Amino acid sequence: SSLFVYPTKIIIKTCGTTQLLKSIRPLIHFANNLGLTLCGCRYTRGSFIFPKSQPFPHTNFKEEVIYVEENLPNNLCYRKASVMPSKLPSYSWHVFTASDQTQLPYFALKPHSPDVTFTVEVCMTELDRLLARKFYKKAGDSKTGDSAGKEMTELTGIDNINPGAFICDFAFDPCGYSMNGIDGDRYSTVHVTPEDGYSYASFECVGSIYDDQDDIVETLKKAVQVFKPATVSVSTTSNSHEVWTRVAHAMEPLGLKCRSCAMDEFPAAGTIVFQTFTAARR
Amino acid sequence: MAVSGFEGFEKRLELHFFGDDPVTVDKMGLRLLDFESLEHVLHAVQCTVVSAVGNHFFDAYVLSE
Repeated sequence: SSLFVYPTKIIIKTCGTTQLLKSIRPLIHFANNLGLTLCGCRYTRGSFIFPKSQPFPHTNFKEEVIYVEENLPNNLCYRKASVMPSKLPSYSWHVFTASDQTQLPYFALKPHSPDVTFTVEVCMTELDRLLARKFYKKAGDSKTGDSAGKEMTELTGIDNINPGAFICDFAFDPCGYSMNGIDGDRYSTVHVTPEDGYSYASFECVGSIYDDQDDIVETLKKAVQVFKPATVSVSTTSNSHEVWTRVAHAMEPLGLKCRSCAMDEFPAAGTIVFQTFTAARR
Repeated sequence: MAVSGFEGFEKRLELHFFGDDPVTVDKMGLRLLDFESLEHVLHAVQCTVVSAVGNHFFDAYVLSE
């Protein structure tokens, strides 16, 4: 799991059975003490592998949306919840956004301008077993989480996804791995649950339409190659046709065929495109 | 209940703030949150910090459930 704190933005991404949404109220409170007011919220998640294990308020998306709405201030009046479908029944993308009117004029002025920066959230399941095994600590290994994490980063090539990033990594007992990369004002992050039967890995990074378009393609290719998953979903917060078609281009050489593509608009919060890919041999 | 394993799929929350005081916003804004406040928030989420790094632009924390 990861936390990123910018001067006016905070991102928390947690796995397991954490009650993530309970962070909203204390964060608003502490930010208010600094003279900062909430003006935008975006909550996203895939489909849980073990939904029945999730505690309140995460037992279902409807309950999550009700909980978020109850904890947001009234100035965030532009709200939308959406479950973006795919052709894979267990793969949907759940999105809730809320914004206040101070953002709308900006957005309304440029309703169809391409969003300059975008976030790419990649979820991977059915990881290659040999590659997933690299995310287990060796039995009897006395290394700390930091040093074992560093070893996994180098062993798997995660440090090569963005060679310019400074990496902060950690390995969990007996298995599992998390890393944050920082490169200028951009973060990237990888989380791995390698257990056979429900193996999962995620990769997330930030891009810009002004980047060399091959950058995001190469980054995604390298990230997915680390795990060689049988199923991948990619969510991008960009209305630029260029961006999400590039995502598909990144997957094809890896033998991953696009099975679905859904797009949805969120008031004063932009566009989200949700694509799923499965190993072409299927 | 089916025996379940560790849930890999994450929940992701992104919050944006704006401030009237340019000094707070331009300089550090939320980065002025002290570690105790962050720990209070993370306690509500059943997480602890296991590793941290920062640069001129932002702070990044690796968390453990």
